[in-house]
Amino acid sequence: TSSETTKDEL
Amino acid sequence: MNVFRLTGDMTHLASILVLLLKIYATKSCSGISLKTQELYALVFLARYLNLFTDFISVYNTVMKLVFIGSSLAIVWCMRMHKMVKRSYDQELDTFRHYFLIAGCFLLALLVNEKFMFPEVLWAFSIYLEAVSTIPQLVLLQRSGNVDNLTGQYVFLLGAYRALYILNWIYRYFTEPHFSRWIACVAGLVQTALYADFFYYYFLSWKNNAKLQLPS
Repeated sequence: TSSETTKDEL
Repeated sequence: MNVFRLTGDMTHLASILVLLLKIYATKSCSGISLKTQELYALVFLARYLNLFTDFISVYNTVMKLVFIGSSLAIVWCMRMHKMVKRSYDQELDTFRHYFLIAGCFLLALLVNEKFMFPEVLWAFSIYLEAVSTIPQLVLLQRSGNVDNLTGQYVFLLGAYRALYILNWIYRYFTEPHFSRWIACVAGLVQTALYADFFYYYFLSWKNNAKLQLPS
């Protein structure tokens, strides 16, 4: 789901 | 990783290097807002908590360490270094940034991707970054003339988030479940705050004149 998108951005 | 995000990260890194160069070379932080630097240190600390838990890539980890380390070093320098802190425009840097912190934290409690501690802190760091530059822009308007390195620092700082917006547009069209609407909206606000600075920066570049912000 979108909320679990790993925060891969700085 | 796409070219917009990589260029954005390099622009962000360049802004920090320009600021470090200014402080190191001129032993002065005139025209730099300590409050904005403190807000940025808070943004990085709140956003990079997953530094040791989620390993994304070497690049990601190294950049996070550089951002946290440099922002703390700049705050330390402006507060403790006897030469540097003497040039701090204390009487001009009076924006009440504590209200920004409180407001962003409240907003993060209300608007987040999931009501979990890491997600709330992440949203808080996104909102806080969007408004972090306000004390710096206010200081520039009050201090009138802006030295070149300070102008370049603020320009690069504003440009990096504009490149991130291109990155989000690119990822939206290329990745099926990509959704970063919180970061996107905050990024648009953040970039919009620089609009008038970009205008005067462009004018000074076009007329080859000193950067002057109308007070």
